[in-house]
Amino acid sequence: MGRVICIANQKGGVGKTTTAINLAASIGAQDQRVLLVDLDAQANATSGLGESRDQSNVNVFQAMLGAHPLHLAIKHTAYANVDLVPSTADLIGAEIALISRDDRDDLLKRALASIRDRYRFVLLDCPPSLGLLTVNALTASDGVLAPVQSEYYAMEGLSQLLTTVERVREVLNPALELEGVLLTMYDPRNNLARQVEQELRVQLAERVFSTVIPRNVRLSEAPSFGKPALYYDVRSTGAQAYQALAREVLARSSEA
Amino acid sequence: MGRVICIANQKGGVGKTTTAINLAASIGAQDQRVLLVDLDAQANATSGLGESRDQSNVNVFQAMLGAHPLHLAIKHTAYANVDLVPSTADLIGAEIALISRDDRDDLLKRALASIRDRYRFVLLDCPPSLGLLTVNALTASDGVLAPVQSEYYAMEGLSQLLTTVERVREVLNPALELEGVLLTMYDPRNNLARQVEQELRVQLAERVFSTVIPRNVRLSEAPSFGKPALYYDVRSTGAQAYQALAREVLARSSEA
Ligand SMILES: Nc1ncnc2c1ncn2[C@@H]1O[C@H](COP(=O)(O)OP(=O)(O)OP(=O)(O)O)[C@@H](O)[C@H]1O
Ligand SMILES: Nc1ncnc2c1ncn2[C@@H]1O[C@H](COP(=O)(O)OP(=O)(O)OP(=O)(O)O)[C@@H](O)[C@H]1O
Ligand SMILES: [Mg+2]
Ligand SMILES: [Mg+2]
Repeated sequence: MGRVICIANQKGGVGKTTTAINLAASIGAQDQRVLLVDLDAQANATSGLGESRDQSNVNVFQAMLGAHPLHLAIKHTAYANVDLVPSTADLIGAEIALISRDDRDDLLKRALASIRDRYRFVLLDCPPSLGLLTVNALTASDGVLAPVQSEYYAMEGLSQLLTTVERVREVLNPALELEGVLLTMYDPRNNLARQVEQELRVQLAERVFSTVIPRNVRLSEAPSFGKPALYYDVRSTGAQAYQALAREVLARSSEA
Repeated sequence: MGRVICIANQKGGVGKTTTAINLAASIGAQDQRVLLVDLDAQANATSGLGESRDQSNVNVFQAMLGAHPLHLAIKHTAYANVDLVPSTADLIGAEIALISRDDRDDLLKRALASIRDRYRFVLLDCPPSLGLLTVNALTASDGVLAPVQSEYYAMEGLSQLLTTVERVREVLNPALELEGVLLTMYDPRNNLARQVEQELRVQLAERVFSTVIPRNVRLSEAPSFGKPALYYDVRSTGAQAYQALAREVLARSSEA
């Protein structure tokens, strides 16, 4: 039974896409099949895996509307055990197109139901907002992984995110859990970062992943080659950290 | 006649809010009155200036709906010549609330008309999306200032942003110009950053500000004290860079 994990945070630029790509590649490298769904019109997860936006009428948004089964929009990537549902320009107007439907929150959950068992994990990369696409992702998920930069604005945004997660759990998806909060772009020489980490571990305890993703230039170079860090520079601290995260996520889910 | 500048980029975390706050403070320090309008529900520009979200029914969103004149929502800040229209929770549902109105694109422009002449500049901080709030900001503006991280995803997003600016100019606001593209979080030791800068200056020439904002930890520390960098650590490279940007923006606008 595939576990669906939504990678979300309305704060921009905290490492959602970088986490989605590199966690997917690292899980794939452990011989587990994983599907990455790019729900962001920016299509960063799509280009970061070396693919391009879906130009056809067969895409994730049309599948959400029920026009066709989601598996028709799945592409195999160059990376072991990693499949992708690419982004599409149809996502740009999605919020407005969905608003009048009564079932607007459940559309992605329904589209995923037919394919989730083919994968050990399904990862959903979300745009930087708490709009209808992110709400669809939260409604379709078993767990939420929230990347957080160790900086002031990102910390402020975390409480807003956790409140939204709580509301979705009460109203739309009682099974939704917090997979964990992930510290990203962490620089141990920076006082603020160390303070933020300590504060988070005190407030949220085991809900914070022990794995911390360091600031590592290899992680920001890899997407320009369309590759996860694991395939761009496997010895880099960034690639190593995401492999450790994959082990932690796999260990947590087998306990569940 | 106050010049309205919208600080926009749908890519998250590129330094929109940091630019809005520090440019406002630097213009204010040159004895020019400036108004900063926080159009992001995250309220980062509001908290970065030491203020809190507007909890009342007198706020920027209600002013956009025509419930009251905008000047009732203006707060004076602790910083010379800098006034603020704070964010409000009403912005969270704004896209959905505005969609059915025929005049949905012009609401902010109308609300600003009555107060723009009291200021030399009005700066609009936008959320990380190209939704109705950002379209309202573009429609109300004389110029767009686009912060861009010198990284792969931010570059990809820039062409989408410039296309949207072009469409708004054709359909909603013929007077809209590109104030300039601003390189942020720039680290000269990073090869990718240097390549991105060269590419941008070739493609866009004088539309790229000569001022480049360096990565500087003081800029990310200052908001936790509710202060612009100018008032937190005036000697920092970040504060100095934003003062240089203010001089460049003032020089460009007096040529206009
Ligand atoms: N650990 C890291 N070290 C260095 N750079 C990183 C790291 N993680 C992400 N980056 C870079 O920081 C930028 C922001 O990361 P990313 O795009 O993954 O964030 P995001 O949350 O998906 O952004 P958005 O809100 O726009 O969707 C990107 O240019 C990325 O390459
Ligand atoms: N030049 C800089 N040097 C170091 N840190 C910076 C710099 N500019 C911004 N930051 C930090 O990087 C993070 C992102 O910046 P900021 O929040 O201003 O971006 P944004 O584009 O407004 O994000 P959003 O898309 O969420 O609105 C913040 O934590 C900020 O403090
Ligand atoms: Mg992203
Ligand atoms: Mg911002």
